[in-house]
Amino acid sequence: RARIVAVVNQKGGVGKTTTTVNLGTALAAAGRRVLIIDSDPQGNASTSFGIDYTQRSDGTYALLLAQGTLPRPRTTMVPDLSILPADSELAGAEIELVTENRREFRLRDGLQALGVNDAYDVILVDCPPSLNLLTLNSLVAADEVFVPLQCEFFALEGLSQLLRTVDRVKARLNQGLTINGIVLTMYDRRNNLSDLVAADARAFFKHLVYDTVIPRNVRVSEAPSHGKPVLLYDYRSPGAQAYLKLAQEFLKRSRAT
Amino acid sequence: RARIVAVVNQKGGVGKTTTTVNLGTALAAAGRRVLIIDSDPQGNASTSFGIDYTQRSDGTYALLLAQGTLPRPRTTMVPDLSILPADSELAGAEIELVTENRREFRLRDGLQALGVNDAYDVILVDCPPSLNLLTLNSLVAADEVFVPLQCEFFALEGLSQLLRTVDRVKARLNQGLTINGIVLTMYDRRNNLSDLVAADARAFFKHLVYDTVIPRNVRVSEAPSHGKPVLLYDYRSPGAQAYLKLAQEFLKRSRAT
Ligand SMILES: Nc1ncnc2c1ncn2[C@@H]1O[C@H](COP(=O)(O)OP(=O)(O)OP(=O)(O)O)[C@@H](O)[C@H]1O
Ligand SMILES: Nc1ncnc2c1ncn2[C@@H]1O[C@H](COP(=O)(O)OP(=O)(O)OP(=O)(O)O)[C@@H](O)[C@H]1O
Ligand SMILES: [Mg+2]
Ligand SMILES: [Mg+2]
Repeated sequence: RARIVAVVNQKGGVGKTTTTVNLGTALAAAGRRVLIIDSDPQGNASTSFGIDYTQRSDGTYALLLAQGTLPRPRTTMVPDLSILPADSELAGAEIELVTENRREFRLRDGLQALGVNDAYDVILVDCPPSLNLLTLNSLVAADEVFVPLQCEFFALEGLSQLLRTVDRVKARLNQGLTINGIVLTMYDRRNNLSDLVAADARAFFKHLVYDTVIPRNVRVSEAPSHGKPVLLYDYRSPGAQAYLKLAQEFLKRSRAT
Repeated sequence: RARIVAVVNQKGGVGKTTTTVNLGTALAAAGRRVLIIDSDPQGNASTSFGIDYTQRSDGTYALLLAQGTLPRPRTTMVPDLSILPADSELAGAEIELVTENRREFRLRDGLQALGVNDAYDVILVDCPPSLNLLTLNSLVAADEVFVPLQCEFFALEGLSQLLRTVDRVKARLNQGLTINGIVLTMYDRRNNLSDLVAADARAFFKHLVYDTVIPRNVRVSEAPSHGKPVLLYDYRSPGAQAYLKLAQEFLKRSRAT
């Protein structure tokens, strides 16, 4: 059975897309069959795999609004990693879903209809920076929540709001939902603030915080402009190496539970 | 008459809050009477002025959902700068507004009812990272749009989606809406990517891009944890000095038009 993991944080710019793309690629490198769902209307995950704007129709919007035939995930330049891109209509999905039947369950129902359980080992859903219906759909479809936490003051502040929302979803819409963990991103050892935030997060959230820390590394932010995950753009970079370690820890932790 | 400026960009983490707070403070230092509206449920602008969670009721949510008496803006430690904080219920406003009458005009109507035109010279509205009803309300209430653009690849990508939305709002809901300008944020001269993005933005958007560039400066990201704008936290820092220059250019440009 595929594990469905929602990569979520309503704080903007914390590394949700970067983590979805590069953790996904590292898991594929470790032999897992991976599907990425781009459920952010910005479509940054789709861009990260070099998917041209003209190739994005029949994506997540088509799955959520279930129009006619089911969309097919696309293969990418990464072996064993496919993606359901964010179609341009996804920006309108939020308002359209409000009046739809089972509006919170559209992604869960869609993934079931796609029959993804046999085809993939891990499904990562990249969420927009907001606790809206698109994110709600991901939380209802997911088995686990994975939270990138930027080593900045504001990022820590938003976490309790996020965890309260996860609790509410678990209580009302998805009893099986668990928190996989929290990964510290854009850690800059030259900057005191990074250490303070990391220490605070570990003190508060304890074992939920991954040992692996993703450093701020310019090669990571360059990679999307080349349409490639950082593992393909610059394998030896500190960022790529950190995501390989993150994948190892992700797999180790899931064996432990 | 007060100028109402929406600080908008659906890309997350690009410096919307930081720009609202620090441009606002610098404008107040230049003798303008400033009101900041925190219309992001994360409440980061409210935090940046040290407003405790217990002091945030009767804020933007109360203004939008017009319940009983009108909320009063609060004074801050910055002379001539007041803020309408983000109340905790603001997270629910999005869904509640969908079924309200004149749902896109609630902020415009609310600001008129508050009688802000005589009390302030500039009103800055900090928006959430999404083109949702809260942001739409800001675009309908605003005279001008001010766009922080992070010097990163993804940030440039989202800009055309934002400008299309502004055009649509102008055509249908707010004929007077104009684009004040675009300010480059978190510019890091050690990083090629910053130069590439800056060059691209200037080539494409020409005079809309401010001459003043906000450098990446750790003092800027430390200031909110002390509940102060960076001008009060570390006046001589490169970040604070850049925001003072930005305010000068902001005022100069408005005289020119
Ligand atoms: N480890 C890193 N080192 C350097 N830059 C990074 C790193 N991780 C992410 N970035 C850059 O920081 C910016 C924000 O990251 P990203 O877009 O992945 O965040 P996000 O949470 O998905 O944003 P949004 O909230 O808009 O969806 C991007 O420009 C990205 O390239
Ligand atoms: N010039 C700067 N130098 C260093 N750090 C900065 C600078 N500007 C902003 N930051 C930091 O970058 C992060 C993102 O900035 P900010 O929160 O203002 O962006 P935002 O667009 O308001 O985010 P959101 O989309 O979540 O509302 C914050 O942690 C902030 O402190
Ligand atoms: Mg993203
Ligand atoms: Mg903000």
